[in-house]
Amino acid sequence: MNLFRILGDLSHLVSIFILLQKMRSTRSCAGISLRTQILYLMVYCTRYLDIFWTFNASLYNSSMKLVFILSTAYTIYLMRTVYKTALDPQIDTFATYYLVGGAGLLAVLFPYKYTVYEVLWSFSIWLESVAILPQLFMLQRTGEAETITTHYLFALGAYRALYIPNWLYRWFLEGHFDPIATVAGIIQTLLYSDFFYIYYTKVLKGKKFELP
Amino acid sequence: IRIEEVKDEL
Repeated sequence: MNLFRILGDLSHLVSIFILLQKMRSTRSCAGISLRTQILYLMVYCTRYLDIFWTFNASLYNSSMKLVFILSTAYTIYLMRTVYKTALDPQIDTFATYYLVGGAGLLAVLFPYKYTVYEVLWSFSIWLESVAILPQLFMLQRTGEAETITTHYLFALGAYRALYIPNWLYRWFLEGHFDPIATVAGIIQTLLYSDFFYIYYTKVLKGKKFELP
Repeated sequence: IRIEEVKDEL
């Protein structure tokens, strides 16, 4: 466990609470992609299956896994009940099946082992790397975003970006290297690069998030 | 490359 990893995990945790706070404070889920949230729930459910047999291995990991699954399920529940009037299926239209299909194909082609758990784990890693696309697509269609939504996206993007120095650290200092997670993590971070740029040049300077 | 039996990252 190193500083980058801890900061990455905390950033991930913070992003979920920013999202819940956004819905509470604006009493709306406008601008949030339900598709992306459902993809994340799929990611956590397929990756954290090991919670049943590694519960005692690390209390930190197990409790984070539970929090990610439950808070994302709660977010989806809120979006589909309390805040459903703000859902806009006309804007949230990214072809999610391609993402699930592509991740499934990569998982079957490149698992570490051909066991149900390892294939599902690989699936979750590839799916996570592209799960943000429906959300970014929605942002592009509307052309602007509430500031709190951009903080959510920044925290979520920062999480995987911080995992990259964590992987480098572990590679050099511990001889640990996880090629699937690293390649997928780099792709995931690259998908955010445009967003990071606009967040840095506009939101951090007090301006509204608007696409040029 | 060492592949861990138990995944230790989230």
